[in-house]
Amino acid sequence: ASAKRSSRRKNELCQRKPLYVDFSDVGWNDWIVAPPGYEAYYCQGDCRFPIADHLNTTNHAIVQTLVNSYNPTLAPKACCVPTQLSSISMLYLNEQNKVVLKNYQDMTVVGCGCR
Amino acid sequence: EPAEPELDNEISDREPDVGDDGDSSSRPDPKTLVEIEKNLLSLFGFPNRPKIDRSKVVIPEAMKQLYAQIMGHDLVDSVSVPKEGLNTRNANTVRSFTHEESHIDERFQHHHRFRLLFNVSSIPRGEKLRAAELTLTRDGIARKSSRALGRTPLVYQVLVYDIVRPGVKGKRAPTFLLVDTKMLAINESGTASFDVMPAVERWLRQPRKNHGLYVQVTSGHSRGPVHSRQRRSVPAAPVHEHVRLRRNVAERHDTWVQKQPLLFTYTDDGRHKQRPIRDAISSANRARR
Repeated sequence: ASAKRSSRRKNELCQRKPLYVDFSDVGWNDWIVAPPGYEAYYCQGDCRFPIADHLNTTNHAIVQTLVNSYNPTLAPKACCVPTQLSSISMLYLNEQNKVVLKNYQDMTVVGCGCR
Repeated sequence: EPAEPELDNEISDREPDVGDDGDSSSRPDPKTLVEIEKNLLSLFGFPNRPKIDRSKVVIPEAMKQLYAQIMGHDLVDSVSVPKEGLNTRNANTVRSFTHEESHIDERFQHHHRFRLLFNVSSIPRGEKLRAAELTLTRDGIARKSSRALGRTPLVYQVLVYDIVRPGVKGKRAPTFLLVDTKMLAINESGTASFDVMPAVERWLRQPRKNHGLYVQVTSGHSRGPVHSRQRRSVPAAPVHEHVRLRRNVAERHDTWVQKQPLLFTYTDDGRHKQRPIRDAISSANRARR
């Protein structure tokens, strides 16, 4: 069953998958006031020819996938990677016990694509 | 460390069937876990995990509101703090500071003037100051009837000075620099905000010359002109009760902490990439397009 599931996963198209980072699991909730954790997500899946429009691909990735579909030894498939990321805000206490609110860039995957 | 065995769970996939064979031997060794935590802390800009006593720290309500506002914001790529009335574009960090109590506080007998000292030394040198504001809480008078107010003025003025050089009793007068002033209505409640960026900028440039802010409350009048002598006079009792500069003797500590004056600094830590404006569009617009 595991092998079957693994095989199915290998054939899945490139897409966003859930990944939750929980600050309380590492005991960071004493200094991070909010959020308790955050949805980071990750990208996984196959980039097969023809690449769907929603995968937000580049011309180069199309060519690479095309060549791969013709002869896999010539070029590997394009990679399934985050193509759009968003920031998160964190409210925390620093070493001087001061309250800090900071925005961190590129922390959450919004969209995945083939590049 | 107690948290270490859980660290690998934290950064692993939630779906148990992906890369999780249930074998504890696949867990990283303690050295790797320490390295993982170091990397995460570095990502958040910390050299070590801060040791905090949460019982001593009160999170200002304004910070919680700002956090909620940012979380509800529609800008996908932007790291700027949306703050109305302040130039916080490119500012990605907000810090709050409270007054540092000292024996100097005892010199101010009346509630209509006070010196507020904020220790801003925790702002890293590399961060660029974009804006700074002082917030004062107003309360008390709004609940009283107009009859109870009697002949007290309807508006009053709050002046905020940067103490450039403190005075020496009997020898030298202090040197002040007016940084902001506002006319406030006595029947209004909530917070009043003052732009104190020039003062904080100077303190960051010359940390030893941070002598604090001098805040003065003077009476104003909405019903015709007021003589300059009257303007300088000590205001009637309800006015200085309205804007809260210091704790009342009978006031409980937990009540005061949410009403105390706060200094907010808006800085740019330079860790984010500048993106063209066209990228910082809302997700709603993107979907529609």
